Amino acid sequence: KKIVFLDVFQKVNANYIEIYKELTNGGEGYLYLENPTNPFEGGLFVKASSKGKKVDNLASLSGGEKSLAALSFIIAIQEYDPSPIYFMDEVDMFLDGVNAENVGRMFRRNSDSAQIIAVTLRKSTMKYAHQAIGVTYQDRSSMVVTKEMQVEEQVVP
Amino acid sequence: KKIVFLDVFQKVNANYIEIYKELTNGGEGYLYLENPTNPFEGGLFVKASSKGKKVDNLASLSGGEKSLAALSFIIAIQEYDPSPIYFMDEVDMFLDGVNAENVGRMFRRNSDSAQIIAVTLRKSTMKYAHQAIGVTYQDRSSMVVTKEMQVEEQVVP
Amino acid sequence: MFLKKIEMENFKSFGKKTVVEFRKGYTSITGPNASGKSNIGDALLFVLGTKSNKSLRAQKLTDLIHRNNSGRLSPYLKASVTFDNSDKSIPLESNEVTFSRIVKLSENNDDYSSYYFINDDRARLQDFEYLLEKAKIFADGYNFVRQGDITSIVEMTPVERRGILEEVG
Amino acid sequence: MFLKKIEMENFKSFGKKTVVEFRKGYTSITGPNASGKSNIGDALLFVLGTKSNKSLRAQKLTDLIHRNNSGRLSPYLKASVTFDNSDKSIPLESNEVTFSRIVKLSENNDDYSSYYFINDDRARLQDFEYLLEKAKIFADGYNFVRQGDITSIVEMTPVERRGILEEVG
Ligand SMILES: Nc1ncnc2c1ncn2[C@@H]1O[C@H](COP(=O)(O)OP(=O)(O)OP(=O)(O)O)[C@@H](O)[C@H]1O
Ligand SMILES: Nc1ncnc2c1ncn2[C@@H]1O[C@H](COP(=O)(O)OP(=O)(O)OP(=O)(O)O)[C@@H](O)[C@H]1O
Ligand SMILES: [Mg+2]
Ligand SMILES: [Mg+2]
Repeated sequence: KKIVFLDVFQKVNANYIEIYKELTNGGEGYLYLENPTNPFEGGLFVKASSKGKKVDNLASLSGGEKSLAALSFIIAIQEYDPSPIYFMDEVDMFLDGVNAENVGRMFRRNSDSAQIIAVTLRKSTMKYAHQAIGVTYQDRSSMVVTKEMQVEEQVVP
Repeated sequence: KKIVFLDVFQKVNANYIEIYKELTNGGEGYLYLENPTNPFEGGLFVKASSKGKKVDNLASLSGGEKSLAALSFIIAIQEYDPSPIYFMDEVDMFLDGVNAENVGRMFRRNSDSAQIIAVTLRKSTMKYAHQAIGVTYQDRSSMVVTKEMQVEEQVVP
Repeated sequence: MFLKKIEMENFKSFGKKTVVEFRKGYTSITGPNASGKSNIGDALLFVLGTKSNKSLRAQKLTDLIHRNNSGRLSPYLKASVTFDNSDKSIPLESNEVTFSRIVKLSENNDDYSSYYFINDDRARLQDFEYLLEKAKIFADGYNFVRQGDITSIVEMTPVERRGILEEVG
Repeated sequence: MFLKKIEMENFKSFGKKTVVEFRKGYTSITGPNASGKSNIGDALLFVLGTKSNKSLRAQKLTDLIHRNNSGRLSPYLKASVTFDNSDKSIPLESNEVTFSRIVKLSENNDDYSSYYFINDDRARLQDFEYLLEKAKIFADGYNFVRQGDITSIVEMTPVERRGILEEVG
């Protein structure tokens, strides 16, 4: 059991380091085990920092930094065991415009190898989509309108 | 103790009903006690609905509806015991553009009788401010730039 | 393999029969608060996540049935998810596979029945789940990230976070 | 009475002496993630909320002292909050009242001292708190809504929510 876990940890950590760097334009982040020799006796800590700042534990970061670290953790787990489809519901909530754009760009890039469906309220995330679905509530029922993003509207990273 | 509590409850509930209606452009919401005769033996439930939908318990609402109900609850408590100054850190996070605007307008209106300082990432909330403070991180330190909102930029509700 | 469409009939806020179509690549879903965006995700989970313990934000299955404003329930709900299967990730002959699930209220409204369909043929739950497992669709995990998952990762204890990795392996 | 300015020196991410000025009405604060917006709120709480148990997102007081990138702490931090007092809400003669708080590291960096000032005069903590209480500034409560309070209200149990009203009364 321990060997399996440590192997999963290694791979997810490797993913995390790379994803976090990409989403933060160069920030440094990594995961570490409180007790590396006996992992089941300790927790798993998330370290992150913005570019140019020193690395801190998750709890001492700003709201947006925490959110980006959590999202990187989630995507790192996704990449460990890839799926053909991903559904992400409002994962960009705490992010400023720049960070939300980084997420939108990552979705766009990763959609080469998987189908990504993301619910978002943010233009910065939406603008990188291949198609946009609009949902409204009218006449006491939800309804849906699909819009293919025009080439001019699309932003190709 | 019970009499004091029930009095507070009445007043906060009255505030809540009005504030929720204003923030949702006509939605219906209210608070109720699980055990009105012995309030300390039960919890406090928040009911809310959007305009035209039936009223539901907090847990069954959408993310944005929950957030609006929680914010109304907070403002209802503020109005029970007013303060000269309010500091609100990103209370508009889960809200779509229309709801964020309603919050911005309410801040503008309420700022006649109190000073309101709101941290926000959303243009919809910001545009109703009298002045805007921009914070950035440069040369390894935070710094601040204050901008008085020009009359054309301001949106007077 | 990719998702082609989701069809909902009397599912949560979708009182009218609705088809949502998808293509390969990156699709964004947006709209006002409470319009039904997360409900579309719930439809996916409802059909594909029968083994998952993820909440559909409903206390019982019948809460998923569309209720009109006077609170009256529709007699049934139906949700279907259709995949392009040209690469045969799903071990079936057809190039298109549709998973459907129906919850029907009994005559006296106090009980319900659950039905499963694969390409319009009635199926048993275990065949349904077997195919999904083979195709690696929405296994429990983080392939389906719900509104609030980010916050819960931020707020969980380091031990709980380690628990997530344990489940991954 | 209204807030006129907040001054920070070596407070959290504010390594340079910074003055933030306010006027009556509705002021918005915005900027990128991690720029220091919530830290301004922490400065307010640090000075005015001495009786409050609200977290400043720091494990110990010395964590609030600005640390540069090599991790070196400044020798002290100072934060001040200035109010217009024309309406004499604060029971003092002056039309302007400044509350200041200093945390200074001891010579060997392993201990610290706390100092309080009212209009540049050294004050005892109880006088400091007495004035704030008289002016009804930032008593515990929801006058100060922190990032995450909305979510916690949504997620708390009905009994916890009742507890909030109990504290209000
Ligand atoms: N069985 C049902 N019948 C009718 N309406 C329902 C039912 N279940 C849920 N709803 C409604 O669906 C709405 C929530 O939809 P959903 O959670 O998809 O919103 P959303 O678009 O994700 O919003 P947000 O941006 O706020 O997260 C609520 O208004 C709720 O009242
Ligand atoms: N003692 C300290 N010395 C130096 N930097 C610090 C100190 N304490 C906190 N910080 C930094 O302050 C930053 C957080 O600032 P703050 O929480 O105000 O951000 P924010 O603008 O509110 O961001 P968000 O929009 O993400 O909520 C973090 O990058 C953190 O590293
Ligand atoms: Mg939603
Ligand atoms: Mg913040």
